[in-house]
Amino acid sequence: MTTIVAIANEKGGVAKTTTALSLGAALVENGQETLLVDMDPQANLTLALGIQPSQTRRSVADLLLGNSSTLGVSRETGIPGLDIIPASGEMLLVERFLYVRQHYEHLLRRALSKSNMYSIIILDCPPSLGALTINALTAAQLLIIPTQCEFFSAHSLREMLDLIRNIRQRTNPSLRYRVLITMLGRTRVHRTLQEQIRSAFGNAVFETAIENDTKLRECPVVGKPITQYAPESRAAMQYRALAQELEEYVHQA
Amino acid sequence: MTTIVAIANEKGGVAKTTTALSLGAALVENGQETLLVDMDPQANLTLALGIQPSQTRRSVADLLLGNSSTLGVSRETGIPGLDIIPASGEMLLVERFLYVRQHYEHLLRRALSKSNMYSIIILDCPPSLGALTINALTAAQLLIIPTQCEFFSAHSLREMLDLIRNIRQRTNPSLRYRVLITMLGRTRVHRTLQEQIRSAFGNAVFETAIENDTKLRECPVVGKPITQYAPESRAAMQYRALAQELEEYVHQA
Ligand SMILES: Nc1ncnc2c1ncn2[C@@H]1O[C@H](COP(=O)(O)OP(=O)(O)OP(=O)(O)O)[C@@H](O)[C@H]1O
Ligand SMILES: Nc1ncnc2c1ncn2[C@@H]1O[C@H](COP(=O)(O)OP(=O)(O)OP(=O)(O)O)[C@@H](O)[C@H]1O
Ligand SMILES: [Mg+2]
Ligand SMILES: [Mg+2]
Repeated sequence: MTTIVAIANEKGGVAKTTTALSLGAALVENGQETLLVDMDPQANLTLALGIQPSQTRRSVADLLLGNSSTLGVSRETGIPGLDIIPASGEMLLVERFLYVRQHYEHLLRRALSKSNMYSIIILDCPPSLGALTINALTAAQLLIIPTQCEFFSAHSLREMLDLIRNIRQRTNPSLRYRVLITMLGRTRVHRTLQEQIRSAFGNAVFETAIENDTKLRECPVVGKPITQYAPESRAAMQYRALAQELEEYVHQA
Repeated sequence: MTTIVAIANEKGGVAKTTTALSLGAALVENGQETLLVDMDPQANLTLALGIQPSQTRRSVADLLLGNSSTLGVSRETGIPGLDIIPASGEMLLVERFLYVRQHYEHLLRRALSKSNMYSIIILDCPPSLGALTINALTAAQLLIIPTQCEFFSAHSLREMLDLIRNIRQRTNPSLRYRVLITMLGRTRVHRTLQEQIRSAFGNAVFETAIENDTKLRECPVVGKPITQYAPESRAAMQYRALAQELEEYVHQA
């Protein structure tokens, strides 16, 4: 049984891509066959693995348009057990044309349902609530919402809850969510807002919080996840703890 | 003569909104009648001024759909000389329907050209390259690209240059741009990438760089720009220096 996890937040720069890559790499260390899917036209997840989006022959666009299967578009990342379906430049155009297709929200769910090679599939979403993110939320059983403990980010949590309600009514009744605190610093704002988020959302917030760690800014430069670039770092340990929590959640669900 | 400045970058979380608000507030201190336009469905600029997007009667959506004029949708912010056209929840839907209209890219430019009450208009864009951002780039004489000195952000600069070339060919031949370094820390990654960006882009980069300052994370909570919340802070000084540089650029252009 494959678990599909979407990582989304309309707010930009909250560590969606960093979480998709780090979590994927930590899950693979635990023996989970994992597929990453880069749903973002920016193609940051693709780039962070040293893959040039302009040179990929196949991408998520082919999957959504039905030109190819999951097997046909996925490729190795160089990390055993971790595959990726890369993004490409044409995704911006594809998103505009998805809207005119009937039941466009289900295109990704249908394409991914045909493959059972992976135990976990992680979808990295763009910072917007367009057709690409809606496809990801329709396909997923779990939505992880990375959130900074800051004013704009905390506000976007409310918007994301509205979207989840909407998706549950229209295309995916069993969608569940978890909030992940990211880029946590030691300032007063961060401490106060973390308390507010944890008391407002209760156990819908992962116990693991990811703190600020400049090593996470360095790894995309070398095209490696944190678990390989700095395996003993605080960030690597925290993402491993998150992988552990996710696996427990999946077993209980 | 009104100068229209767009603040855009596909990369999320690079301080687009923070720059729109802080720069607007600093320009007003110098006596420039300034209008802020919140082009982002997230409505962060609207929120940062203490305005609830769900309670605004009129918004950018009305301007784009031609239901009202600039005068009809703009409102005071409580800061003398600084007005805003707020965002609203319906902008996500409006963006989808813009594409079907002929010459949809010019809607904002036409609407703003009818008003000459302001010396500077600042457009805060969402972290995507859809119809809203394209409208902003078509209307603007200058594009400011806030950039963090980090891998993903540096990559998005290249994408933005492609977009500028495209916009110049199709809808706005005289669009110019300037790169603004934001959220600058003291890490090795930040130092190295700042040098690379400055040597790659030369004098297209503002001399003023905006450093990390936690006071900028605190001001949206109280609904005030940095020049009022912490007028002596490093961030307030740096955004005042930026306002100065922008005014010199506008006079030379
Ligand atoms: N815990 C952390 N500590 C320090 N830096 C971090 C951390 N997490 C992410 N970053 C850095 O912050 C920046 C933003 O992260 P990232 O690009 O993953 O966010 P995102 O939500 O995917 O952005 P977008 O909205 O553009 O897709 C990146 O430069 C990344 O390296
Ligand atoms: N110089 C700075 N120092 C510290 N924090 C900053 C600085 N500039 C911005 N911030 C904070 O970083 C976060 C991101 O900034 P902001 O929301 O303005 O970026 P954005 O590019 O508008 O994001 P989006 O892509 O979601 O529209 C905010 O919480 C803001 O308060
Ligand atoms: Mg991302
Ligand atoms: Mg913003």
